[in-house]
Parts: sequence; C-alpha cells; structure tokens
Amino acid sequence: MFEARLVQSAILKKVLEAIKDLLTEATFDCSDSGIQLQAMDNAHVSLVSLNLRSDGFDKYRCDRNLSMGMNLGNMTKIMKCAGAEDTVTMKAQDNADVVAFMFESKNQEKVSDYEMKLMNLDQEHLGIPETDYSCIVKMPSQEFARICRDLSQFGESMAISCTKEGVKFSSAGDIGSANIKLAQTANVDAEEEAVVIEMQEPVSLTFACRYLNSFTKATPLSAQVQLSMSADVPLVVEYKIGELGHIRYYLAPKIED
Amino acid sequence: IVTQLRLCQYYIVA
Repeated sequence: MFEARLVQSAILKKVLEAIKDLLTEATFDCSDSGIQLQAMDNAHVSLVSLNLRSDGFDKYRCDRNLSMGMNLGNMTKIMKCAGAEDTVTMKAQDNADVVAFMFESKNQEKVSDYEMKLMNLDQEHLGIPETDYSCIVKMPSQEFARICRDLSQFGESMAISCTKEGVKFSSAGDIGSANIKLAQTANVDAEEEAVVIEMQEPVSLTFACRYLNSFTKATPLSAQVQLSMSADVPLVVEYKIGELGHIRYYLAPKIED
Repeated sequence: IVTQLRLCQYYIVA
C-alpha cells in the first residue's frame, strides 16, 4: 500500500509544470524514504532528477517499493482538476496498474476521486557521481529565468562564465550579441535576493538555451536557484522544494570543435 | 562547428 498526502496540491501542480516540458512520461519510484524520479529527455541531453522526501509529506506510507510509470500529459489533466487550495492524496495498491488521486477542498465539502492507468516504462537510470564543482552560483530564480529568456533571443546557445568577481551570461547570433554580468551581492536584506558565488576555479561553459528555458519552468517552486559547474561536466541547475525536497536538472554542454 | 554533447558521454547507465 502506498499513500502520500500533501495539504498543498499546488506544490504537486508546480512540480508537474517543472518536468512536463522535458518529459512526456516518467516513472515515480516510491519507497519508504520518499518519491524519486530520474529521467532523460528524448535526446539524452538533459536529465531531470526529482526527490520528494517522505517526511515532507503531510502523510506518507509506502509498505513496499513501487514504481509507477505515468504519462505526464494525463497526470497534468488530472492535476488541473484540483483546486489550488485542495489537499491531494495519491494512493496505489501493491502491484497496482492504477494510481488514485483524491482532492479534498477545505472542510472536505467537496471530495473528488480520479484514477489513472499506470504504464510500464523502460527505465534507463544514470549513475551520477558526487562531484566537487569548481563554481557554485546561487541567485534569484526569477533573475535566472529572465536572463535565459532574454538571451534566447540572440542565439541557440548561451555561455556561462564564472569568476570570483561574478557570473557572466552571453549569447550571440544573427541580430547581434548580448552580455549580462551579475556581481556577487555585497549585502542584501532578503536572502533569496542574493547572488552568491563559491568559486574554486573559473569556469566557462556553453549550453543550449532551449533546455535552460525548460528548466526555468521550476521557477515557481523556489525563490533561489543554484547552478553548479565544472570544466567538461554537465551543468546542474537545482531548485529546492521547501522542506519537501528538490528538483535538479543536468545539462550536457556544447563544445566547439 | 558546435556539437551538443549527450549525458551518456559523462555518466554510466546504472
């Protein structure tokens, strides 16, 4: 028996928005420790890694490990039926071929039950080693989304260069070029407005704007985003999901031959 | 020429 309850269904809606741009279907692996999802986009250029800890749920029970393959378009249809203030409970029996979603309004005046068929998906998990990154940039998530959107107008790729002075985003194409430099903030009142750079070595890498823009669909989940970079390894873009967990995106760089 | 690399060029399929 699996059961997971979240008082704020809005969080699950936002998680789904954050992954459905990159993935059409995915397997939710449920265990005693929580819900995990790891999947690559079709082109195997980016990877989504979602971790929702069991202790972050308002109620959580998972007697046996369970892998639930879901069509994310169909899951989105169902989650759209939940009111923003509703509580959501996901339930499945052991070895079930369906998952149930129950939405309850405040005071339980309205209770809606939906069932969705599960799918058997071929899973290709990647082993991602613990990495000490040369540069870790923490910045407001809205600022990152804005930069990705703005630079996408200039070219398909954007370079991210990090030094101890700051982080520079640049793009170039037919219409011209764009450069945005962010300095580390000296002192800010609100922690989420800060730009913080931890640098061991300067790094400059180039990435496809299309994927970065997809990652920014997670912006509503967190006020801050963390970019981790090292020479010649994929970029990691991480959004914390409150006390519940995190979503990480991995993106392979582009190289010039 | 700019080449888009893939994740499997960095990580092993577990």
